[in-house]
Amino acid sequence: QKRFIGDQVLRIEPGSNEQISVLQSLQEEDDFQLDFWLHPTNPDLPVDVRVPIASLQAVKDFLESNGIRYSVMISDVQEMLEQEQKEMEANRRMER
Amino acid sequence: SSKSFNFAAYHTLETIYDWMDTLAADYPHLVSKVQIGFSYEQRPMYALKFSTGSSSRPAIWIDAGIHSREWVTQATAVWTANKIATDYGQDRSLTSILDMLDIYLLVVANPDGYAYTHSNNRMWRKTRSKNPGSVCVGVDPNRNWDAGFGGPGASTNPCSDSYHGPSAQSEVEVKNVVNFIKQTGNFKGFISIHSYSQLLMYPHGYSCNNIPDYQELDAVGKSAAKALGSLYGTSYKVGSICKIIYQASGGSIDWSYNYGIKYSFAFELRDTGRYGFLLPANQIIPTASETWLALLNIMEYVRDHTY
Repeated sequence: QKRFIGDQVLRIEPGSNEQISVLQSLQEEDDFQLDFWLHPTNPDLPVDVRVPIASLQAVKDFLESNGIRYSVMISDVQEMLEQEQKEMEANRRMER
Repeated sequence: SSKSFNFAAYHTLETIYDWMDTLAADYPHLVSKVQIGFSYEQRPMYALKFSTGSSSRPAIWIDAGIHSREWVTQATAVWTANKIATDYGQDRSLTSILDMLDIYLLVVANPDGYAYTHSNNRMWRKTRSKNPGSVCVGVDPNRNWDAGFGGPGASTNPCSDSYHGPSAQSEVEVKNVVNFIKQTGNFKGFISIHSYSQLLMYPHGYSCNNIPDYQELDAVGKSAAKALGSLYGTSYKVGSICKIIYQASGGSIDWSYNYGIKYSFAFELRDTGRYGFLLPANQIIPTASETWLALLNIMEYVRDHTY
């Protein structure tokens, strides 16, 4: 099973159409293995992206160097998945 | 019994399918399970049919979970199916809808993808079909409909999460729905449920021009979003796909609208807590409950405006 240890989901707040273009170029970047949950489309909407731990620092540096605001929406994806799994198991036990 | 099911939990495909059997058994005069075909990996695809009358009635189509990782969507569909079954004969509005219309509810529109999110990769979004000449698997089934297929907002790259596939309706999961809608006929409403980001959308996605019924669908959408927000204050944006998210071709409600089903809408369910696809299970019932108010609102409108 694929694991997501240390992966983060960043919520990016693009402030202009120029920043949207910058984010769209990031989207084309295969090396980062980014998983866009909400795509860069217009400055009124946030962009959510799951960033593998290996690309995290590079992506954060990229955003900062382009003056793009972001916050960490999910700090460790795997932690949330484990919590979800635990809940599912607990529910199954309860049902039985 | 369908009554002992825990609606506030996420479940596997097998559990959901078993539950559908119990629902049909508990409400034999209202609910039946209709197989619309098989998925790429040969899993059966079942729609629940809610009907109180003859087979030639007008009908409303609802599908959920075409993007498999959007788990709150399938869970909402399960809750909704139970709500329809239990409220018929109790709730005046729903009863009057079912006295005139049938409702078909495809609880898991992408069963292979959903099973894969449970077994291999929780973040899987696409189908599981093999792409000849590529190591990457799957097609985005909401870029695969015959509506502006291959246009802007869909990828030609099989490794992309929005890959449109080799041709329109190449995905059997899409083809099954198209065939079923065409064969059954008389659908007056078509609603696709996704999550997250709190949007209620109408066609088109492949074009940013207003559709002929733009004003009516905008008013219906706004009324439904208002009803939804009346429960917990959840705020939805309403508009055409192209104008409130982005241009995206090959989407389901664009196909249904172009096919002649005027009342075509797509939901993006709530994520008020910024969890994305990982919405905690304790949010399922609040999400489903508020969504129900919007669904009911749309279905009432369809009932009163058959064409």
